[in-house]
Amino acid sequence: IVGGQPGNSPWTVSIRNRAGVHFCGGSLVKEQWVISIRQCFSSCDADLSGYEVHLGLLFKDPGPADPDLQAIPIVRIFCGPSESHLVLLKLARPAVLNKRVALICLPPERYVVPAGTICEIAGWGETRGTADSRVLNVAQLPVLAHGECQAALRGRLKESELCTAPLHTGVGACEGDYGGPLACLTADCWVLEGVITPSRVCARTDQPALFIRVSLYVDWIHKVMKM
Amino acid sequence: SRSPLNDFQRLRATELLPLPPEAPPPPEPGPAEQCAQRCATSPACRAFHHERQSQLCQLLRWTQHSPGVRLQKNIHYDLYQKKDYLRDCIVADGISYRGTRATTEKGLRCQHWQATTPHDHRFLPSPRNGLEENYCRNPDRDKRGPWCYTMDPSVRHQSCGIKKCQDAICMTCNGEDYRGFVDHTESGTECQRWDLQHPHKHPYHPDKYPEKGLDDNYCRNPDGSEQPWCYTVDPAREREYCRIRVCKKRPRPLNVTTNCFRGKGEGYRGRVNVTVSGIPCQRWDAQAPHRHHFVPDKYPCKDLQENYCRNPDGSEAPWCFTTRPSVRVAFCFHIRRCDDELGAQECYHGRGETYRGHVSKTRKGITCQRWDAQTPHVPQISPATHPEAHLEENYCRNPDNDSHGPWCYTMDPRMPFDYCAIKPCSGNAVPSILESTEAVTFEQCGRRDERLQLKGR
Repeated sequence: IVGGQPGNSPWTVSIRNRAGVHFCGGSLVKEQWVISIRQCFSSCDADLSGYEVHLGLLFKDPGPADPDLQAIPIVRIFCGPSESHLVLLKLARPAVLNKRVALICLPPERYVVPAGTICEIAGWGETRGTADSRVLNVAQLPVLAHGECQAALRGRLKESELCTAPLHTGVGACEGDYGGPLACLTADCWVLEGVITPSRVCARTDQPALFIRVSLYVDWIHKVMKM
Repeated sequence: SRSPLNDFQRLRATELLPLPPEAPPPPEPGPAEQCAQRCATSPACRAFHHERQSQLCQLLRWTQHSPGVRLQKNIHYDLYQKKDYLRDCIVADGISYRGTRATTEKGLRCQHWQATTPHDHRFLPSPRNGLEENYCRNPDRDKRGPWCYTMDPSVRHQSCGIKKCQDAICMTCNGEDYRGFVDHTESGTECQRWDLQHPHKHPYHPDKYPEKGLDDNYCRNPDGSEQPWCYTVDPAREREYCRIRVCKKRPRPLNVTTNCFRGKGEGYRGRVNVTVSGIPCQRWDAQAPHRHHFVPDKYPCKDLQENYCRNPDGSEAPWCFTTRPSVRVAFCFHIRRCDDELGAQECYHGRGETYRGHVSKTRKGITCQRWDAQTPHVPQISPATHPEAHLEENYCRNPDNDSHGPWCYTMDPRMPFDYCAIKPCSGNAVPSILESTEAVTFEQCGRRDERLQLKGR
């Protein structure tokens, strides 16, 4: 996260490869389910034995004795509808919810988060020197109206994407944050409105940032968890 | 500090069954290593079953190459067989070879060791010397390796020409795919088994890296090193390379792409050379600002040209060292992933609830399960629950009005359902999400301790 600050985002998880290295983010939407991004995984039938999700982290690489760390193996990956670029990861066992680990709400189907809503992104990714990259960083971004964003992107915006407005101070997600949440406070609840996707440049000051619009895929998410 | 298991090749979840069936020997208690020790000291023993849960083992007088014996899946057993009876190559001069080759290097049939015609000799079988049937053996330490008396009266004996293990199977590129049977390092030190943590503790558990072929104590290359290596049984030397013949023919790279990447991107040969955050990548042939071992001429198959994003070590995606000292490596996730779905065969209107076509494959090409079947998935939606949905055969349908179109249960046990290789018809009128004015109702979630956040700051 570029332009963020250390913070608390209890639904944000770190996804680790077999060597225990963090390589992408995710969001805990059910005790045993994490949402992340397709780009981070080699295929929809990838063998993820040895891959883990780390929850309850503040430090990217805490000592093994960190009492709040929950390291849970990933047992299965499910790819979302084609244009969603989303994946659902099933965990080997449910996460234990506490003050460091919490679920984030899913929005109602096809809900459009109003422009101007202040949301936040979180992750352990590259900070480009703007913050301490050893800890979880959080940054605020305002939602940009679809029409405005469409104009700024000269018509390349899809309905499955939502935008946040660029900030002059350069705030945004970067490598290592992909798959993490765009969480918005609505009706006193934190709701997973977007998922961070890789973009060509981090924290642009001249272009909106794009996220996958989760509300378009809530029916798929519920269906996978039910089936 | 070598383990007695080093002499054995392990087959997981496998049982050896003699035909006709024979009463198994009484099981004996003990961990696998103890069983191996017992089998090694018993001349008649060639293999053993080890029951992991009960820690019992059965010593066996046969291997999978013995006549009338077959392998069978059995999740309770691991089968350990003496390597010397299984390998079709030799170590050193081959005096321990116990394979079943029975022809000479010129193709002559071997004479049974028991027989004294057409050639009389003094090498007669005994329970210990391994001279059985008419298999090639090396009872007199012949430097040329195993040999036999021949059935050709004019040729008394001839070498069998069995290859040394280090030459039997060559390796391509850096040997990531090497699955041969070399189990000693280039200095001749024996390798430690990958499934043991002594004398050296290590992270490469076979269960954790199922695709790396970390079998027994054979040389492998699980970490993108220059060539296969192993941990050694020498406590003072943790790991060492192995000497393995390089195949003459270099394999044609698979999945070569240039403007997107497939799978882990090992075949990506494009020219993206910056990280997402705009940091230029470091040249592969440079050692500054980051020293590394991925030197281009040591990895001829990985195309480590210039400073392009590449994946020489099986990471999650193409990556590079960066020119910023504080950022050693970065994934190049901003390179687009190639589309890996089947081309759409048909199209559907609306959400596809009225689709009645015969497409019966998912977008990944997996065959659909019949709607009235119970395996591999017990369906929650079936012709009985949705009589009006025309759930025929295993055709794609949309009985639950899924907004993402027709789907089916799949024949892949790991994948309950998936969408089909059908796309919306052009001009498909789906109401835009931007016009919906639904009321907002949320579940009990999305709460966090705001005070903690303040404290964080």
